[in-house]
Amino acid sequence: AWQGRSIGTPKLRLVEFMAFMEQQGEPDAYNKHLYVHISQSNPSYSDALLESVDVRQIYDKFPEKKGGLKELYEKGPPNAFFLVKFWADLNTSIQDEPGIFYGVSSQYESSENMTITCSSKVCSFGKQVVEKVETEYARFENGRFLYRIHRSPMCEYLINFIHKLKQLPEKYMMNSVLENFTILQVVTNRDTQELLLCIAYVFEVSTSEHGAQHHIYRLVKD
Amino acid sequence: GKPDQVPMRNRQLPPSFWEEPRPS
Repeated sequence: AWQGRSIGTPKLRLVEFMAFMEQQGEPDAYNKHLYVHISQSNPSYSDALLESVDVRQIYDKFPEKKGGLKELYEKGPPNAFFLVKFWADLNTSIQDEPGIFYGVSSQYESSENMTITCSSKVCSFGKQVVEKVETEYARFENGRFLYRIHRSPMCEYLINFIHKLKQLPEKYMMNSVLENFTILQVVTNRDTQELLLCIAYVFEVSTSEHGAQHHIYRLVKD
Repeated sequence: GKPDQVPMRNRQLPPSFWEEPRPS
């Protein structure tokens, strides 16, 4: 059911992705605030098929030189490319004080036993400002291989960025800043260098009182 | 720096790109 309806290819599927802040020492969900969240653990045939976006519409929002989105897309495979529009939830009741943990967790699954490399590039005006590269090994569980990046600490740049964003008085100002803020995640098979997933993230601030929202698109080139 | 970017609103993006989903 997930094919065509969620982020994944026959080789690797995203199960969950979240960026959060948490009061340390009390790791129950009550003290955890999710800035963004994707959960694809229960795909259903009733879920709508993904819409598509022409990848050329967003080239300049991501690195354009060597290893940039254009080059990655041309190399393919095209079915591994996705765009996520996040409406991030900045309405946190957790006070920002020492001891707050800022983290990112993600989980992927596959029918193959691989070692994966996940690169996350934070970009400002399309230029990379920081990159984190993580390597994950498979764990066999319930008949499939799971890759879990658990509570990876958010970088200083992102924490400062969130702080500054929250200080802006109006949502339209935040959205204006977010227009030039993007993240590109590339997951590759470490041993074969095959591209498994490429996810481009763009952002607005959520106006909902029900937490973060998102739309997922396939990236295509007609 | 880069030349001025085209605002996202002026790009060919699906209408849903500007519609925050309702919570399920």
